[in-house]
Amino acid sequence: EMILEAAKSIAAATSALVKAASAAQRELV
Amino acid sequence: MPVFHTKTIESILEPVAQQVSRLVILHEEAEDGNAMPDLEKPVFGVSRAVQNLVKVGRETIQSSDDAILRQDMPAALQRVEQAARHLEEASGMLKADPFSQPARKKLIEGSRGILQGTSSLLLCFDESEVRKIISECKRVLDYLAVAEVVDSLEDLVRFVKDLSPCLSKVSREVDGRQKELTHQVHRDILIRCLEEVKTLTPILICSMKIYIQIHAQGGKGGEEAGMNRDYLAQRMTDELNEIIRVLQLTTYDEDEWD
Repeated sequence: EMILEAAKSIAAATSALVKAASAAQRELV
Repeated sequence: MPVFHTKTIESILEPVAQQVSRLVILHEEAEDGNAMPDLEKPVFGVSRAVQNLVKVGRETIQSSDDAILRQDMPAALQRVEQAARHLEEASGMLKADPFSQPARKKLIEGSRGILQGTSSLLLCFDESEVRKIISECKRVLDYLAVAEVVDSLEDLVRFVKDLSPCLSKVSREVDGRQKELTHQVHRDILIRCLEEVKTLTPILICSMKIYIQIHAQGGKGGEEAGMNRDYLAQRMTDELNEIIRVLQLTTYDEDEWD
């Protein structure tokens, strides 16, 4: 159960990072 | 076709997988790219989450008595840790040069690594959970194997008393598992096999009782009663073996899907 919660946190953090990184690129496309 | 074989793993990773794919496409379409924003904070967020996962993962490894999990999980943890380092390096490089192409590649590589490593880790954990269900199925198989040596009503009562809780547990766990699967064909097989096992159980017990009664009276038909009992035990064994086989499937057979 704790593994699943930890994986959820990683997914949320990675999602935030990828969104931030995508935002600048999206303006160009 | 679903990429992840359980709903839990799918719900955790599918949104991130889509976002990473989108980032790759955006990166390819806008080759020169805008200046990257400062990613230090979100990268720090990932690193902290990775540290927590590594801690929890190590605790899981230490407390688990599953040798395969203990063997496989460290590699998945290392993969996630390495990916987090890539992200930190990318963030540092982008701070120095917001247009750096190698940094962008590293960023994508790191994001993919996090996704793949987390996926491996969840798979390791999931497979370990499946092995627990399989070990319960094997306990039932062990009981079925002794059905043919039960030759008194006393032994039959003992047999039913031992078998019932095991079967209930298997039934509960396999049913829970089928609800978790994203692959409809696998779900259907598990439902069908489980129903067969449930239907056959009282019939097997009845056939064992008949055999014992005929055996005790020394009447005719003992051999046929024994054969009927063995046939039913074998059918249940076959269904349970099919459940075990399907529980272990994680990849998708294209033909089956077609």
